[in-house]
This record gives sequence, structure tokens and C-alpha cells, in this order.
Amino acid sequence: CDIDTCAKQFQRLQSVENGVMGPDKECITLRTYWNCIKKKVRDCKGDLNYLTVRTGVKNRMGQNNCSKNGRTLGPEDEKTSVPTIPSVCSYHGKKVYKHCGLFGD
Amino acid sequence: PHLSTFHGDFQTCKVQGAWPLVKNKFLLVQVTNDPVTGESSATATSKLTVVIKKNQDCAIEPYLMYQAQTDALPGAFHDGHTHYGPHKAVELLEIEEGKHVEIHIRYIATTIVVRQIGRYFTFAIKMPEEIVNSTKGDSNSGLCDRGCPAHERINYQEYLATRHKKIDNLKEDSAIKVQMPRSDAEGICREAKVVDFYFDSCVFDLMTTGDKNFTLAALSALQDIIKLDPSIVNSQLNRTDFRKYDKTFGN
Repeated sequence: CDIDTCAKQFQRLQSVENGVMGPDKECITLRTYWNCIKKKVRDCKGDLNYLTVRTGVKNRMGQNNCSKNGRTLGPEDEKTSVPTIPSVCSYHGKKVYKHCGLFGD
Repeated sequence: PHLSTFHGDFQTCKVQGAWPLVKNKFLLVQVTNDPVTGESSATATSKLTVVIKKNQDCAIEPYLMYQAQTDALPGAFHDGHTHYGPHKAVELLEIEEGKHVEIHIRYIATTIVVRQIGRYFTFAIKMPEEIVNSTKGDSNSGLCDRGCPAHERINYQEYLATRHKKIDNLKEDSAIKVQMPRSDAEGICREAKVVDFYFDSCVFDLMTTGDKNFTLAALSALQDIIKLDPSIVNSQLNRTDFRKYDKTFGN
């Protein structure tokens, strides 16, 4: 159960992104930590340290109103109406597609 | 690895090291292919990087990166986000933790599918023809557009046709050893219900490595491409034999 790699990743992200990411920074770094912890669940089942860290991160995410799916919740969220998709964020070209794949050895 | 290009070519290539798969003004996808462990000289994809280039209006600044390495297929982009922009203009979906992710880039109607099977990755992309064609002929456009360079290609049809007759004589041939007889590999791949190029790839991989994970990789690659373009089913020949190759190369 190698939970330390998640802590190191979290610390590295905190130091790298310090002052760069704006108000969402805390949530982004915590979410990365959370995603890393989630991936360790199989190896860490029943590990007390793992459970402690996981609870700690979950609590911190809750304190910061961080969602787990990549969006920071705020008090304004419920008030805001559904935004219109900017035209540039939709694809307007011909819906004819090409495919590519890479697999195997 | 085995490559099906945007233009319908099917190739088996060496391409060891780092290679661009897709390279245009919106997107860069790069893979690193390493030798497969064991005695085989085959290579497979152990690292994959997707860089979505800056798009101010759709909230990507200065760029957005997704990176996967063997045993680390993250469920988020490098900064922890899983989506960006209005109405999730860019979204990463973790379909199966550590095994299967999809990236949707809605403003260019593009879908990327990445899976880890065994120690290696499979990759599939669906992209509008207009965007694909915008880089056609560009020498830097990537393997999906240009295919593998000629000197990196392996004549898999010849390999499949000739190697199965020479198993006993192959000990001195260090280039590509046969780890499993063709007949055994054919049986496994028929049972897996892979067809056409995917059948060829499945048998080739079993013969070169003996690793059955590559059977699943071929099956997943086929299923992914059908999911991205269901009309492909209509053009399938459902071939699961090598009579054509044996006839051409058998002598």
C-alpha cells in the first residue's frame, strides 16, 4: 500500500502550482490527491494509514466545497442559469469522420 | 504495434521510441513504444500523451495535458480536472478505473479512447474528416495520417504466411522468434471473435510474444472502432484465415 506517492504528488503539485491557478487551486490539487488515493483502494484495503489519509482528504475537500468530478461548487451555482454554449465551442463542420487506432505489439 | 490509419491503411510497425500519432493545430497525441518484455523483439505502447492546444473560448489555457504510463492511467487531466469549458467542451470520462478512459473534445467533435490491457495501451480516435485533411501531406502530421515510415513497417502478411512452416528452424533467427505456433494462435483468435486485420494482428502478437493479453487488445481495438463508427461493421469481411497470404507468400 504505497499511499506516500499520492502525498508526494500532492505536495509537488502544491509547490508547482503555487500562485498560478487562482481560487480553484486548492480544489484542483486536492482532487488530484483524491484521484490518486482512489486508485490505491485495492492495494490498501484495511490499511489504517490509508483510511486516515483518505478521510483527511475527503474532509478537506468538503471544507473547501470541492466537488470530486472536477468542478468547484460555490454559493452562486444554484442561482446561475444554464449558460449558452459559445458558438466556437461547438463543432460546425461536416459530420463526416475518420478513425485511427493503435494497439498490440 | 498495429496501426489503422485515418485513410484506411492497416500496418504493423516497429516504431520503437517516441512517435507522434496525431499532430494538428488542435491536438497532439504522442506515444512511446518499448520492447515487450521477454525474448521477443516486438514493441508495444507503454506511454501516451495527449496535449489539447490552447483554446481561449473553451477554457483551455495555455494547454491541457493528459498523460498515461504503464500502470498509471489517470482518471483526470494533469491538473486534476476532469472537464473544462462551457458545457464540458473538453471532458475526460473514466469508464473503468485504471483501464479505460475516454476524452471528448466537443468543439472539434473528436473522441479519444485509451485502454490499458496487460502492460500496454490501445488507442482509438474519431475526428472530423475536415480536420484530418487539414494536415494531409504534412510531413509532421503523425502516424495516423501518414502511416509508419516504410523502413519501420513489418510485412505481417508474409510473416504470418511463412513463419508457421519454419518453427523448428527459427532458433538461429533472432529478429522475430515464434513464441506460439500459428495454428494455436489462430484457434485463440477465432475464439475471441476478432476478424480481418484484427485477426491478423491477434495471431501475429500471439506468435511473436505468446502473451494472451494482446488477444484482448485486438478485440478491444475492434470493439472501440465499431463503437466510434458502427458503419464499419458493413465493410467487414469477417475473415479468420490466412489462405490469401499463404497463397501469395507460401512458396
